[in-house]
Amino acid sequence: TMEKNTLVLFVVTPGCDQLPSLESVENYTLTVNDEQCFLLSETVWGALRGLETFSQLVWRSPEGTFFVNKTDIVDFPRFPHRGLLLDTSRHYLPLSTIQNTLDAMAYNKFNVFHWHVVDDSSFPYESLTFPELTRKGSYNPVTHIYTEQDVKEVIEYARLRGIRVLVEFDTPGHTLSWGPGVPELLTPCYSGPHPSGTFGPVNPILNTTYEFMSTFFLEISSVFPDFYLHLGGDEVDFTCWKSNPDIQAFMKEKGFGEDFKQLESFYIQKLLDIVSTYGKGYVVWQEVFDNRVKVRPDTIIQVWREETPVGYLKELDWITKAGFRALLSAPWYLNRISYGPDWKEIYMVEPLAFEGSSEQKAQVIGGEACMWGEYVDSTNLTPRLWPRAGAVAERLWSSKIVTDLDFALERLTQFRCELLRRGIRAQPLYTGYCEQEFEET
Amino acid sequence: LWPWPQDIQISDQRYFILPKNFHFHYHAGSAAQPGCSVLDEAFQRYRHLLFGAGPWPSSHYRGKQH
Repeated sequence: TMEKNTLVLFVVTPGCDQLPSLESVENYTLTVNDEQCFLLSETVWGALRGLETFSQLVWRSPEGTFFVNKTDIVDFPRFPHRGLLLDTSRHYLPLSTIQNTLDAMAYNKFNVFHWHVVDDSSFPYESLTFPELTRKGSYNPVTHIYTEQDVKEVIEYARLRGIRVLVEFDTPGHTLSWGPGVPELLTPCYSGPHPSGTFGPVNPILNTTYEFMSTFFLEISSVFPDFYLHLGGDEVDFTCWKSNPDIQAFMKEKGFGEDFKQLESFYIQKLLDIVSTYGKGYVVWQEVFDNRVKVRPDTIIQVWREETPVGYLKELDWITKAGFRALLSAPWYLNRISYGPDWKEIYMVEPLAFEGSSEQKAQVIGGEACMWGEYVDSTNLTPRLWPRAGAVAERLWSSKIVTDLDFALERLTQFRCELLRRGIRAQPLYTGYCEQEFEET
Repeated sequence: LWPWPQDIQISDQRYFILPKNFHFHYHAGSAAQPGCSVLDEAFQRYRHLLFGAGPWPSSHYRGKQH
């Protein structure tokens, strides 16, 4: 046997100081033979993917010697957007847990961290412009927050692994935690003729709402460098709006009748206009499309509902037929768990299995595994994610024809052991053991 | 491998690697060179993932035949 003592790397295009983007090229070729051990990539992001592959090719004999086999790999992702959504509002996740997740994402060749940073439950993002949001909206304004420095660290940690940070500030719904820090932002709900003392979605009829949003998203646009922001737009509860006499009068004035979807559209259109002026693109949940909100043609629509208004594949058909790009999440809600090998169902999803032209299918730019935070914090996040999220990762990276479940089980089982060796607590797929079980380091 | 690459050919022929000799190296013609933070740091991470912190061979294997 010959020794290999160097992996030579050739990157074609400079870009070490840049951020990854949706357009980043991640192709690479890896060659290990008698003459060379060579990694060639167009960009540094492709080089990162190739290094990961090389690290998985090296194996160790029982005697402790390291080996690599003669190999030729030509590799590239099937989809450019391969994301993982983490919710850090319903339960707070410490910075180290986010970083640990980013490590595991890189091992699986994910390239987008969708940071659902705030929600109804808490507002841990520390706004420089509106610090009261965090002071009055977080679980604990000293310990359970993400400071400016934390956010910078997450973005840089992700960049060094070729991962974009797509931040989500969902509005007008899911905003209860915004209320205490910004008086009059939320709609007062009524019980008959009197205010009930509770609050609903963002109040869409006040000029002050849009003044606040303009200032807030100006900050967000500069703190988060990715071209895209996620603006949410899902699950708006109309009950509160319906109960409020001022909103009722506004509906009449605008000629919306009883159709509160039109009011939601009114709000979202104004918000999208604000964000557009900051030179940002946006991703929104599918309700924005379903409710026929006018959006820019380059909007990305994320499909999260499995059955309503139609099955998710039909929804992809509709969205792409309308000319929009789409992201798929509906079958990949990993917070839903069951006893047994549920990774198989996750793995067998085919995102392009809808009737549609090849042009339509090209509009599906990828998907995201989602981990909502009701029942997940740093004590159980990681083993619930891995290796189940790996099933999504392979579906989004590998060729459409890689669907053999036995082959996948064999590799995923071995990869799970590799995750343990690397310090990622990954749950078992079935009976068995790993040579190196998880050890806290 | 996970995820599975688009195209792969792998043979039984193998090469051994001695951690103390092994290093990542930029090709002279590469657009990325030492000082490229993304790759310099990746080299360190992957070196550690591959071989650990050393020393090599580790005490666990010392005394066994190569």
